[in-house]
Amino acid sequence: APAAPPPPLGCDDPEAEAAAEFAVSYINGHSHHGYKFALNRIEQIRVLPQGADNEILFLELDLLETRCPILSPTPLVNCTVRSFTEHAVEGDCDVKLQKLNGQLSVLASQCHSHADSSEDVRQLCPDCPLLASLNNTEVLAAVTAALNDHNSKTPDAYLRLLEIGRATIQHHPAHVVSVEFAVAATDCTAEEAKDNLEACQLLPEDQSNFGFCTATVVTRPSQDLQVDCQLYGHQVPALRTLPSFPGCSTLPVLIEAIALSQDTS
Amino acid sequence: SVVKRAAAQVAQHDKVPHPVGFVPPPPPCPGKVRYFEI
Repeated sequence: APAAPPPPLGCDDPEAEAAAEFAVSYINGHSHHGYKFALNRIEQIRVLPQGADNEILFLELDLLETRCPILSPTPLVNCTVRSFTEHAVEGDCDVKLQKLNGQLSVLASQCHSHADSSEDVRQLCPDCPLLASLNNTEVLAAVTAALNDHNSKTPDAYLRLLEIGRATIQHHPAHVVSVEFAVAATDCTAEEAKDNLEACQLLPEDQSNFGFCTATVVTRPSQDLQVDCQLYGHQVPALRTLPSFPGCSTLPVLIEAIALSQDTS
Repeated sequence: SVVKRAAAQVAQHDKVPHPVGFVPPPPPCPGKVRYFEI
């Protein structure tokens, strides 16, 4: 009698988990926007044997947004997944991998992200602030005020906005706009930027300092502005091609869809 | 006389009982939720 085919690979099997971890690492490594994502669940796995020690794996993954910006040097394992009450963002990814002689490689991947529904957050946490559109005028004003405030208080390199990562607006009991945004150091000091801002250029790729700022702007009942910017130091990201202010389209566009030569579809 | 038996009853009779302590295997997919479900 012919040998029975091996049982299908389960989503929680070690081989499936190893492939998923590899895929998540690839996705984070090839994304230039937003935050790192962590594996939440393997939704589906299919294996197509191709011959001896050669198989193709199709994975459907459910990811969750962490607090680590994509440029942060913090390893994913140390990144905290945003809680449900922070208005979580989920990523759905389809990944095609090859396992050849035990070595995994990603052939194609495609991801889409979306924020949890406001109704769900409201139900569990009526007072929690909800995600705001990144081109909301209050959000843009808060980012501008925060960056100006930081630049005016530091003698170091003048920081320019790379992208807004996320923003929330709380209406009660106070009116609070919270923003998070990525920045890059320029070749100007804040003092030089005052005189000729247009002349300030992002530092060359090999010298660039990237960083991340969080800020809260309170407008009611009283006015207050808190800004905290951290620079990561030298990085090797592919951010040079990004515009200094990339349009700030509405959520959800936090994971860049990655289309490679071979499509999973 | 002819007696008609329900199929379900037959199936129940023919079913081999699981040994004590038997835990059915989990469905292969989807996998476990690591944090929370949206």
